Amino acid sequence: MNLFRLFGDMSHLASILLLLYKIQTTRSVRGLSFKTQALYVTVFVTRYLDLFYDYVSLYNSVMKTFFITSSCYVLYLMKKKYRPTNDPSIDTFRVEYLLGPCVLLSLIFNYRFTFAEILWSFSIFLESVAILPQLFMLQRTGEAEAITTHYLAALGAYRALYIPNWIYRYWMEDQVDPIAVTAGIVQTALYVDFFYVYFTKVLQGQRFELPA
Amino acid sequence: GAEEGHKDEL
Repeated sequence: MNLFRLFGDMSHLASILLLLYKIQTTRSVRGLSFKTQALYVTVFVTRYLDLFYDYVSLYNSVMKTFFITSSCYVLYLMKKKYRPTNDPSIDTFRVEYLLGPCVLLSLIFNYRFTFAEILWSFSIFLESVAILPQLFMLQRTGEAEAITTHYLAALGAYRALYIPNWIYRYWMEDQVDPIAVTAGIVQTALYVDFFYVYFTKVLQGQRFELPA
Repeated sequence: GAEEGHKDEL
């Protein structure tokens, strides 16, 4: 475990805590895409099935369990507890356009043609695009609460930090994971526009607002 | 190994 990887995981953890904090303090899920959150549950459940047959480390198991339970809890908050604050009419991204290609890609690109490996590949590809409904919603509404943008920034930082982690692993451990690296670079690239506005506006104390 | 991927990552 190198520092890039550790900081990446901590950033991921922080993003979920920020998300829960936003929901609890504003008592609202306004501005959040239910579709993106549902995709994350799909990502975590399909990838972390190995919890049941492959032990890596206590750290690994604890984190996986946390990501599965917290993402399911967020869905519960959005669909039950704070349902009136959820507005599906602006969450209009067509998720089937993401799921279809991800199924196809995972059947073509996988490390072994087994059910578990195909699911793992699928989860990697799906994670790379799972944020799109959320970014699409942000684009549509054109503005967001600061706390929501901090959540997205932490999530984007997590993906960005995995890239130097892979470079480190390539040089120091002679290890490459072409599927994870390719999908990870795509995923990070999706945040570029968001980060530009985040750095130039939110971190300067201004509201997150997109030009009309 | 590379054919297994980075399964220790999250």
